[in-house]
Amino acid sequence: TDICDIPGIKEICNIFDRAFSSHLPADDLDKDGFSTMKLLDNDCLTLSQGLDSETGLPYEEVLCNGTEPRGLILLGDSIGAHFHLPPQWFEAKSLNPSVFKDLLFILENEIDWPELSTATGHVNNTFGEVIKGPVDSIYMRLRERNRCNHRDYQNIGVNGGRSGSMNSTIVRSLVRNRMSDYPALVNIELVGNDVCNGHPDTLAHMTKPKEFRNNMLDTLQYLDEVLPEGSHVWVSGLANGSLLYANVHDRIHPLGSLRNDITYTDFYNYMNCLEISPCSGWLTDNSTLRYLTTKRAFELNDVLRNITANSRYKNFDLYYQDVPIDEVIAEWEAQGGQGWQLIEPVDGFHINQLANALGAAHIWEMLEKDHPNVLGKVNPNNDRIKQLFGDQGGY
Amino acid sequence: ANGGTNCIVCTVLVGLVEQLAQVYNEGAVEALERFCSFLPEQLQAPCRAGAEIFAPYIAEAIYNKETPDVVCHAIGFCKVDPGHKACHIFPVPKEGMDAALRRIQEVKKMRQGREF
Repeated sequence: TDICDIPGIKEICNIFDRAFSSHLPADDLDKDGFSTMKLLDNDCLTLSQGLDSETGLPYEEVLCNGTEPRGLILLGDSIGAHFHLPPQWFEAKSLNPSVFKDLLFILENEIDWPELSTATGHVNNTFGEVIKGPVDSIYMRLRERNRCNHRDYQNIGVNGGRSGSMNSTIVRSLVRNRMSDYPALVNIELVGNDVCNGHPDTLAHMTKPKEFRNNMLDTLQYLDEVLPEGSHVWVSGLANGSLLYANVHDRIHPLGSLRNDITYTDFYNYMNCLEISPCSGWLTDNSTLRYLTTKRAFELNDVLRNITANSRYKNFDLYYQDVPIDEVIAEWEAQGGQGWQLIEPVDGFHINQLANALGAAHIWEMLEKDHPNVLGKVNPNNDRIKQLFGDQGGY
Repeated sequence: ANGGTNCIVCTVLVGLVEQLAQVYNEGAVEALERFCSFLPEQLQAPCRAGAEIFAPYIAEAIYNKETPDVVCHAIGFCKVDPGHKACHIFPVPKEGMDAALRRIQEVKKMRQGREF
C-alpha cells in the first residue's frame, strides 16, 4: 500500500500535497486561503475594528471608501518568489551554526523569500548573513500610497512556474472574494521557464508560441472570472537570459572560493552534464544556444504583446511590460556597480536581494509613468489611519 | 543523467567536508562531525547517521587525495551512463577523470564484495 494511505501519515501527505503541489497554505484552519488564522476580514485589514466617533460609521467606510484600495497579487516563477540559496552554505570558511539557523524555515519555503521579494516584500531584512540587502517592493509602495492596502498581498510564485503550470495550478490558488474584496493589481511574471529546462536537446522542450498563447489566454480568462471588477493585470515579458553568462561566466563560484578552482562556467557545464540545469539554454558556454534561447524568449514576448494589445476583459484592464533586468543592470552600472553584483551567487541564475529591491523601484516608476491608474490615488486619510491604528497590527 | 541531483548533492557535501578538513587542519571524519554539529538540532542525528555509513569511504578517499567527484563515483551517487562522459565540477585529477574512475572501479568491486 502507498505510505500515504496509512492513517496519520495520510494527513502529513495531504499537508505536503497542499503546500508543494497545489501551492495552497500548508496550515489554513479557516480555509480562507491565507495561511495564518484571522477571525476578522479575510484580507486581514485591521481597519474593520471600531466605529468612527463623529459619524458612527465603521472606520473602514470612513477612511477607505472612495480611496481606491487594492491588493497586490504575484503569479509567477522562482524569480517572483525570490529564490535564494545562502552562499555561506557553499563556502567552507563561512560554515558555522548561525548560517544553518533558519535551515528548516528556508526549506519549508522551498528556498524562496517572498517576504523580501520585488512584488510582496514587507519585512525588515533581519535574517543576518544568509541574505543581505535592502527591501523594497510594489506592495510596500502600494501600502504607503494607501494604508487601506495593508496586508492585502499574495505571492504565488512557484519554482519552475511556466505558462502550462501557471494555467493548470498556480493561477487557481489565487484567492479573491469578488464581492467583498477590493480590486487587485495582478502581475503575471514568467521570466524564463518556458524556454528553460535541463534537457540536452533543450530547444525541443521549450514552449512553442502557439501553446504559450493558448496557456496565457486560458489563464487570463480564468482571472476574468475570479477578479473583482476594476482590477488591473500587468504581464511581464521573458528576460534576455544571455546576460547571465555575460556577467558571471569567468567569476569564481562560492564552492570554489577556498582554492579559486571552480568558475561559473565549470558549474554550468557540470549541471548540464548531469542534466539538472535550471536553464541549459542560457547557462551554457555555447553562444549559439544562448542566442537561440533568447530568440525564442523574444518570440514569446511578441505573443504577450499581441495578446495585451488585442484582448479585452470585463473585470480588468491588461498591460504588457518588458522585464526590466537589462535597465536595472544598466542603472546599477551607471552608479559604478557591476552586473554580477545583482545575480544570485550560488545558482548564477536568479536576481539577488539587491536586484529585487532595485527592480521594485524601477517597476514602480514605470507603472507611475505609463499606467498611474493601476496604482490608485494617494489616500488623504493615511495620516489619520497611522494616528488611529499605528502599524495596523503589523504582519 | 549520471546520477543527477544525488550526484551534485554528494559532490557538494564531500567537497565542503574536504575543504573544512583543510580550513580546520583536521581529518575527514572530524570535519564530517564538525559539519553535522553546524546543523539545527533536529538534523544532527540524521547527519551523523549518514556520516556513520559514508565516513570510512570518504575519509579513505580524501586521505588518498581523491577529488570529491571521484569520491562520489566511488560510493555510487555519481555514475557514467551509457553514451555519456563523466561529469565533474572540481578540477580533474592529474591522471584524468577516466583513469581515476577506472582505478576506483577496483575499490568499488572490493566494496561490493564486502556488502557495502
